[in-house]
Amino acid sequence: HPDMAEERRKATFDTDEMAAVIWGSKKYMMRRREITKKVEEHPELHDPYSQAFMTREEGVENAARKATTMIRMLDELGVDPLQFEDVFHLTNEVIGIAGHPLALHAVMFIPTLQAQCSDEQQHWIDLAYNRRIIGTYAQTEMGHGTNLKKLETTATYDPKTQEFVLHSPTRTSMKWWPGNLGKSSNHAVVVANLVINGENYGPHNFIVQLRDLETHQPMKGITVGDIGPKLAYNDTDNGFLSFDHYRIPRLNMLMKHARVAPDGSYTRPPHAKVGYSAMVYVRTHMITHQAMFAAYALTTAVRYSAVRRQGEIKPGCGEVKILDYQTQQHRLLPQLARAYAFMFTGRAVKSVHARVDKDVAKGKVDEMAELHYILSGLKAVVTHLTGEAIEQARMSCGGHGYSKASNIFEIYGVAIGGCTYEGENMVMLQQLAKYLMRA
Amino acid sequence: ANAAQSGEGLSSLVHYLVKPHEKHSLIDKEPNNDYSAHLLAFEWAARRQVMKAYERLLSLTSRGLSGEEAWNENAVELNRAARLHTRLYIAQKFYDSVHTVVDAGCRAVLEDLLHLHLNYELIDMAYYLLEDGYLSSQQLDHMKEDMYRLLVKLRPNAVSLVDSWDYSDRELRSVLGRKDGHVYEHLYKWAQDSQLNRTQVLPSFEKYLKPMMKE
Repeated sequence: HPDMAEERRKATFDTDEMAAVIWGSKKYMMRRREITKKVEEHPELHDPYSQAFMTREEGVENAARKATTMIRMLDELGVDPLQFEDVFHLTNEVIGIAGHPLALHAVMFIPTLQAQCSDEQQHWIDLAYNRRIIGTYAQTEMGHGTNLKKLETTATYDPKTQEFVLHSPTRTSMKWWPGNLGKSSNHAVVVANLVINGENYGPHNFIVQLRDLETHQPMKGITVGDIGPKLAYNDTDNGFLSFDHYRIPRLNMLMKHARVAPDGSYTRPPHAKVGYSAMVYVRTHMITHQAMFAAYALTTAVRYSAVRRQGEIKPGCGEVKILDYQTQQHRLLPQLARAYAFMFTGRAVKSVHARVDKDVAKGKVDEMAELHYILSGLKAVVTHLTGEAIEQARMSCGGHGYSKASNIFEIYGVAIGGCTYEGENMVMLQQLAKYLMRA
Repeated sequence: ANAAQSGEGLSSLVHYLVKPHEKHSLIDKEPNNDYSAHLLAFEWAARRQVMKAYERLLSLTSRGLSGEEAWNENAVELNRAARLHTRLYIAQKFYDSVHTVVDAGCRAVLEDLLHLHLNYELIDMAYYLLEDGYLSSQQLDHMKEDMYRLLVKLRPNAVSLVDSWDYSDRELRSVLGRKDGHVYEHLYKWAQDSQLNRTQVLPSFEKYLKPMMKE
């Protein structure tokens, strides 16, 4: 297209160099391109038609087909499943952002097990990693979101049988929202209040089998299902779950930090925040993901603004590219700057997280709380501003931005989900404010 | 805030609360390409809001409110403090990261983006800077003019700045955002996939619309 060619000739920098800055290195930039090319060569990894025209059921089935095909083809594609960044890019190419049945398995279930399993519980990690089980992370309840202290689900220890009895005492205690909980997962890390001899020790993590591994039918004492359509992310089966005096063995409590001995005696974790490691991990990655969402929408908006022509600035000189209007530049370029800012900030905070994570593994937890607080603020501010950026991108495309052909609806819906998942934004700001008041 | 007032040591994340600072911004007196006064303005806004929220919290508790009640009565101010602190953190990380980029061409355009970001964000939060005279209205105008200058400067790089994210058309899944720019032909092609176009006449015509026209 002559307009796009003209735009690219005008650049004052090398886009390959910049891509290397954005993605961390030239090597990884090339790796991304290799993966993109390989996906292009395999039609079995493609959508049969635009996802925008699929019903929810078609979308869920298509995502399951692509996810399992992709996993089977990892060797052929030359992608090492241990290379998180490679798998992440492959998933974005093949699946997109509307989710798939193993989404939470990879980003919440396995990292939680890795962070919370004691030495004698490592077999759970093997089972999850080899996909012998499919899991998710179930914390949020219908009547209780971010406020962990008010969760109602109980795990009462029975020393006679050395089991925990999981129970949902009320309708509001039903787990509600966890991704892939409804129809895909057969296991979940469940957050429940630990009760021993009538004393409540607060929320702890338990690994719980939800469905039979052969028939996929729910286990006796388990009620589980999908919560219905959402603003976006509809290829994921967000679910509900309740327990009716459901028994699990003592060793199904994740005991890396807190422990319950066979006689019911309790050992506290070294730091109150270590149980939050799954949330801290996800929030760390959310910052760069949000930057990517903003950049997705802005890529569409800026490119479209370079080919869309409307009106004349100088009479007789012909219609101008809408990107030449100051209002369009003011609408898009500061948002693009934010996308870059969030990407750099996300990378900085990831490196802090990697350091703190190593310290926590050695029992040094000093920086964990500070990381938790700044991530709370970042998560709230970045998700909110990303939503604004995407909305500006949509409107800058005029009426066509409102069409699903722009894909901005899905980007917006998925990105602003981040304002409420992993902690509602007002609560996140309050958590950071607490730290600031103490400081 | 509490520790800052009591003279305790603070971690680097909140050191700005006790850092010595000028009473008025030097934003329009910065040498060319030095935006350090912009960063100091972020610090000023965050520090002022954190300390104001803290003082209001103390004042509410001194009036007999419990800690929780006072917190709730002050929650909007507290959230503002948290937002300003976070925006300062983002600005600092952006600033630090851009200054580590080696490639001169990339660094120059990233500096333009950074300076645009700093101006845009400070204009957005100008209320906190104008309130106590830290920033003058002339300095605000200076930032606006600088922002307009940067929009013009960045305009030729706009498409290449989004190209640099290196998203394939498959990943982007956007007819409007196609890399080749051939939007309109593909928009029409895409619309042809609509379920409503599988037949020329929808059942709803025979069922509802035609009878209505004959009523």
